[in-house]
Amino acid sequence: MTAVIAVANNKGGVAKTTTCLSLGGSLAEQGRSVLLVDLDPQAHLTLSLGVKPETLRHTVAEVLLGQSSLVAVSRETAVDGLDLAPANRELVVLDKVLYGRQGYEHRLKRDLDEMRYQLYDIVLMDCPPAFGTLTLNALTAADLLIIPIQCEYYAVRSLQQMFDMVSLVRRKTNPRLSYRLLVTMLDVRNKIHRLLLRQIRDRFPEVLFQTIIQVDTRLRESPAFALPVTRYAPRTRAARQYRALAQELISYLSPV
Amino acid sequence: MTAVIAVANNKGGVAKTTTCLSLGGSLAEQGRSVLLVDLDPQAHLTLSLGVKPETLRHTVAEVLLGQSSLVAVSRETAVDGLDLAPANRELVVLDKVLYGRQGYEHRLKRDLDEMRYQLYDIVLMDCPPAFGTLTLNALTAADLLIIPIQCEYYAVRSLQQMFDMVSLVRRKTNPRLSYRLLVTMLDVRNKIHRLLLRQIRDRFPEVLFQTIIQVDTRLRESPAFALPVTRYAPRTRAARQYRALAQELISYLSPV
Ligand SMILES: Nc1ncnc2c1ncn2[C@@H]1O[C@H](COP(=O)(O)OP(=O)(O)OP(=O)(O)O)[C@@H](O)[C@H]1O
Ligand SMILES: Nc1ncnc2c1ncn2[C@@H]1O[C@H](COP(=O)(O)OP(=O)(O)OP(=O)(O)O)[C@@H](O)[C@H]1O
Ligand SMILES: [Mg+2]
Ligand SMILES: [Mg+2]
Repeated sequence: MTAVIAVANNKGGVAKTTTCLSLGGSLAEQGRSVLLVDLDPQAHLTLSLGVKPETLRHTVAEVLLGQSSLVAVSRETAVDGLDLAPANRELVVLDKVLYGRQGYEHRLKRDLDEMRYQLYDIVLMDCPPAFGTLTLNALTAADLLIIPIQCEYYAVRSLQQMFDMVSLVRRKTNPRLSYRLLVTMLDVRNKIHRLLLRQIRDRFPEVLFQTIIQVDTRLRESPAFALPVTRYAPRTRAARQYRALAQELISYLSPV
Repeated sequence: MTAVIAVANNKGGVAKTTTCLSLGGSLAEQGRSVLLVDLDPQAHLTLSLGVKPETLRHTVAEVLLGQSSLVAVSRETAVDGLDLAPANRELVVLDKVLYGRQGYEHRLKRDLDEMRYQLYDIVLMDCPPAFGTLTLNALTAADLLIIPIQCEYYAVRSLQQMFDMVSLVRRKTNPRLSYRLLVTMLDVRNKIHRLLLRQIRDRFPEVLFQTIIQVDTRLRESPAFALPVTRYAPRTRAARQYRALAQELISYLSPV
């Protein structure tokens, strides 16, 4: 059974793309077959696997227009067991074009349902920092939404908008959508971070991943080498934390 | 003559909102009358001035629909000389609604042209991290675009998309749009930051602000106290750097 996971938060710069790259890398390292789907017109996930968006002829844009499938546009990466369905900036126009079409939110879900299930164990979708049709497609298709969140003033305030979005999607297109919060870029030396972490733990105990990703400059560097941190700096704390997240995710997904 | 400035970058989390808040605060401190315009559906600029978006009945959404004006929706803040035209999440729907309407990109410009010029010296518009109609409205109305940029791998790559957007806007709706890059969140201890800063200085010498904003936790804290850093921590490096930016901006805007 393929698990379909969206990584989204309208707040910008909270490590959505970094999480897709390095969580994807960790899951592949643990023997799962993983498809990464880049739904951001900035194509940062595509870039961080060494693929130049401007050279691509087949991207997820065709899948959303119903002209192709994820399997057809996906390609192998430098990491065994980790494939990518890439993006380029064509996706920008799509956001507007799709909006008027009947049932546009279900495009991705329909494609994933048709995909032969034994192909991938896990699909991870990287979303842009916006409320648009691309994120809506991902949430309609997803079993689980991972919301990366920083321990910063704005981040906690905009969580409510994410929760509103989840209940809207549950009502309209995907009643079984569940979500989990992931604390990223935590700086334990920063007193605001420690304070807000305590607040988040008190307010959302049942939906928070135990694993926390701390701030680590190697996570900034790894995309420049087109590698997840588990390959770029395999013996570091950041690699260990994303591996721990992969394990916690697997036990959350596996019915006991 | 009012100077209209957009602060935009599709890359998320690069300090667009932080810059509007503290640059606005610095300009007001130096005796200018400033209007901040929040164009982000997350309403972080509105939040960071202590205004609760969910309590608002009049926001920029009405201005963009042609039902009201910036002057009518704007309100005073705790800072002398700093007014705010607030946002709430109604803006989300607007992005789609506006798209189909004839000449939708010109709504904000038309309102600013009608605003009696002697009201404000400077208008600063905070944009969401997206390519949508809200950012397009701001770029059509703006004299100057400030692009905050971090010294990170993704940030430099997505600059090209911002430059493409500027040339599109110059061709279609606003031939006189100029832009400036502002390096934010610089951590001088980080070798990648220092390396990328050198690259940015080499590649874009003529459009880069001399002033650089370094990483400083007080910039994270100030929004929680509904104040720009110049009021929250007036004697710190962060306050000095935003004051220096305000002065550099004024000399850039003033014809010699
Ligand atoms: N744990 C970490 N430690 C240090 N830096 C990090 C960490 N995680 C992410 N970063 C850096 O923070 C920046 C933002 O991360 P990223 O681009 O993954 O966020 P995003 O949510 O995908 O942004 P966007 O909203 O633009 O899509 C990047 O430069 C990244 O390298
Ligand atoms: N110079 C700085 N030093 C330390 N932290 C900073 C600095 N500038 C901004 N920040 C913090 O970084 C985070 C991102 O900043 P901010 O929200 O202003 O970015 P943004 O570009 O407006 O994000 P979005 O794309 O979501 O609109 C915030 O938590 C902010 O407090
Ligand atoms: Mg991203
Ligand atoms: Mg912002």
